Amino acid sequence: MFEARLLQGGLLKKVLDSIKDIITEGNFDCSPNGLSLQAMDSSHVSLIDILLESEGFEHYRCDRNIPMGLNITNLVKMIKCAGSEDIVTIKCEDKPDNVTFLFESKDNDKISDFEMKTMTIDDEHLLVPDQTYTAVVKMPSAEFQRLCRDMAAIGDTVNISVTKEGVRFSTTGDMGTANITVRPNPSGDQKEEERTEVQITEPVSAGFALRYLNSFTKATPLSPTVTLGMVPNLPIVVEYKIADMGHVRYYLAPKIED
Amino acid sequence: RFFQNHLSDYYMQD
Repeated sequence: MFEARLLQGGLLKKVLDSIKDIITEGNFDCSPNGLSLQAMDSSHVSLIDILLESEGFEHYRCDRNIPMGLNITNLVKMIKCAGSEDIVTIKCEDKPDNVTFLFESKDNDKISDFEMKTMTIDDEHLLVPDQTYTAVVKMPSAEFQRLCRDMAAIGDTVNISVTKEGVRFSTTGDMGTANITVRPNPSGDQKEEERTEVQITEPVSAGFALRYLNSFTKATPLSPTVTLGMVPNLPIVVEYKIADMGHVRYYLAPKIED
Repeated sequence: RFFQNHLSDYYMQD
């Protein structure tokens, strides 16, 4: 059986907010290491990779690997019924037809349980290799969110080029062009999460659909910083670390100029 | 002007 108790139930809401615009269903894999999900959007352009490590839960028990196929839209509806301060317990049997969600208020004066039907999902699982990135950019997540929103107001595709001087985001649309350069500022008085850091072994440049990048920024409440990893001619990875718990990562295939 | 690649162009199926 599987049973996991999470003290910060609000975290589950944030995780679901970060994926609900991209996928409508997914297999949550329960394993002794933790709860994970890998799923592609319907057009197979982007991939979500979530890991919530077992150590991050107050109580975690998983005897064997259990795939838990869930409709994300319905899951969002159920988790919305939890208070953001509630303690959430997720429970299911080894071959589950249902998953139980138990919500306990912080003061222990309200307990709710919800049972949700599971579904069999035939999804493609991709082997994403561990990659050494040619360029890694760490920046405040709110700044990346703002930047993607601003770029999307001008164009559909953003070109991201990373050099040791900084990261340049450029887009072109019917009304004109926009360029925003973010420079590394590691020596200032900023707190670590306010800094922009760039590590590169060689300059990288590629174009990406802003519609997807904008969806990825729905993960902003999960982390004060975001990390972009790029390798020439490979998908970009956009990673939001979840403190003491794991991560939400997005992979997005590049656009190729015709 | 831009052609969108798919992830299966880069990663193998598990």
